[in-house]
Amino acid sequence: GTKIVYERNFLLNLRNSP
Amino acid sequence: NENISMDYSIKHPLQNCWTLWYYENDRNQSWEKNQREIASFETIEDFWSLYNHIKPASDLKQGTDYSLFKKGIRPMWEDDANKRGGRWLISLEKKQRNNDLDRYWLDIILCLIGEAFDNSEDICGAVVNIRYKGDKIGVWTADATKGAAVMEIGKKLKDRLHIPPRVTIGYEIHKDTMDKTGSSSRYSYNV
Repeated sequence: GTKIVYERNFLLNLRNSP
Repeated sequence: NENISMDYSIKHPLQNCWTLWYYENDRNQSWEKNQREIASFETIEDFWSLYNHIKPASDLKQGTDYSLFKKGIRPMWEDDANKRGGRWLISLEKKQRNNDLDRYWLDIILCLIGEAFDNSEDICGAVVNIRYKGDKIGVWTADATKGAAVMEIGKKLKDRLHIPPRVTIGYEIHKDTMDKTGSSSRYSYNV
């Protein structure tokens, strides 16, 4: 099946998202 | 990526919902009661909302734990999801509390919620123990007999944390940890 994978940098870039 | 405009009205869903737990030793209560759920989240944004507002692991009191587990799995061996499994154990030296602990813990969280492991369905969660004699981080998997999955997770863990090749980390089956009488650990797998 499929799964939702996020790379480390993508996750980090959202740290300060409003 | 900088040219893509972000739609801040939509949160990014995670593959799994995760629960953060906190353990503090109160001798007046049972061990189980000392484990408390803090919050659950299922989007990247909700994760950061939580993480940005709690103390980093290095600021916690001695004898306390953070645990991050898939929703519905309690951070204890006895849980049905954990009882046939084990943990990759990273034991830190005292000096690493200031240098490496928070970085390792966050990187492990990002591996978990981002489903970085090929065998991420075998992942149950992770625990960080803050201890005077040296902090420990464990990555818990569901089935200790699935050797290929256990090894894939261990190798990727070592790679993502940039642990030097000369340093070996071991995987301890929960049942062995429960049965052990001394301080020596029996590792069923090593990377």
